[in-house]
Formats: sequence, C-alpha cells, structure tokens
Amino acid sequence: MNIFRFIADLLHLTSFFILIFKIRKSMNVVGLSYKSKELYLVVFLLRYLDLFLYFVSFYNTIMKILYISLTAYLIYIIRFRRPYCLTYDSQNDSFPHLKFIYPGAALVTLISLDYSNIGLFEICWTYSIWLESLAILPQLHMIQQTKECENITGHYMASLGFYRFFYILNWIYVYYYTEKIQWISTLGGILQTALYSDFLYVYLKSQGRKIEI
Amino acid sequence: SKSKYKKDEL
Repeated sequence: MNIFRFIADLLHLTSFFILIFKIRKSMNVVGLSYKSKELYLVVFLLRYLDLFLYFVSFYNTIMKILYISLTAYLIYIIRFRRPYCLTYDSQNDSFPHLKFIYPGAALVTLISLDYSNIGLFEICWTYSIWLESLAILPQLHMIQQTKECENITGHYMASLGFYRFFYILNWIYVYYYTEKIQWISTLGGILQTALYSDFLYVYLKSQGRKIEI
Repeated sequence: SKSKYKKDEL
C-alpha cells in the first residue's frame, strides 16, 4: 500500500457517497445512468470472487464488500425506490451496453494467454478489468445526450475518473521500487482514464461552474 | 502457485 493507491481507493469510495448525497438532496436521479451502475456491479461481482478464495487484508475485504453493496444499493434506489426511481431518465440512458458485455467476455476467454493454469477466476478477473475500463460509457453518453450535467454529478464522475488515474501513479510507484508490472490492469487503467480524460478536462476547466458538454 | 494469482489491489 502506498499513498497513491490509498488516495485512489478513497476517491472511489467517495464517489459512492457523493452520489447517495446527490440523490437524497435533490430527491431525484436525473442525469444518472443506471446502465453504468449495472456494469460496475458485474465488474465488482466478478473481480471480488476472490473474497471466497483467499484473504489479503481486512482493508481489502471491507472495501470489496462496500463497493459491491453500495453499487447494489444505488441500483436499487435508481430503478426501484420511490420517489427517486420515478425521475429515472430511461430515454437518455440509451447506450447499448449489453452489446459489449457478451462479445467482451468471449474475447477475454479467447485471448487469455495462460490457459493451462489460469482457472476461471483469472478469466473473470481479466474480464472485470476491461469491463470496468468501459463501464463509464453509458454515463458519458447520458450527459452527452442532455448536453449538461449538474455540478454534483460532475463531482461524482470526476472522483470516479481520478480514482483510476491515481492507480496509474500507484503502478508507476510500484514499478519504480520493485520493477514489477501487471500489464492487464495497467493497460485497462490507462484506457479507463483516457475515456474519462475529455470529461475530466471539461470538469477541471469549469471550476465549479455549471458543466456544459 | 496459488499466491502468484493472489490479487492485492482493488
């Protein structure tokens, strides 16, 4: 554990609480993509299958359980909890996200380099890395449809975007001291941050004013 | 070995 990874994890955790705060305060879920949340739930459920395989640390275990449960809770609020779910904008949450869930899974299974002893978990983990890198697309699509996004939604998306950026700093740090590199997570993280970069640029430039896309 | 595949990141 180093400071970059710790900041990254806290940013990630913060993004959930910003979102819960936004929904409670505004009493609506306008501008939020349910589909992105659904993808994140698949990501966490697949990646954290290792909760049943081995123990790393209390910190990791608690974070994993929080990521899964907070994502499930937000899905419940956005789609099923009244009155919030009545304001869900399904018209603009129109990204065809299911179209890359299945081809992606097939692709990862096919290009796995280490068939012999990789095991099902390794394939699930790899897939979760790539799926996470794309999971924000429905949310980005949504704010592009509406051409603007509320400040607090912007804070939520920015903390979610900067979290992976700080993981990149963490990987650079780890590589510098140990010369170890995990290519899949590093490349997935770079792709993920790149997809956010446009938004993060606009976010930083807006400096708290209304974010227009 | 099993530890080779142990993931310590989130």
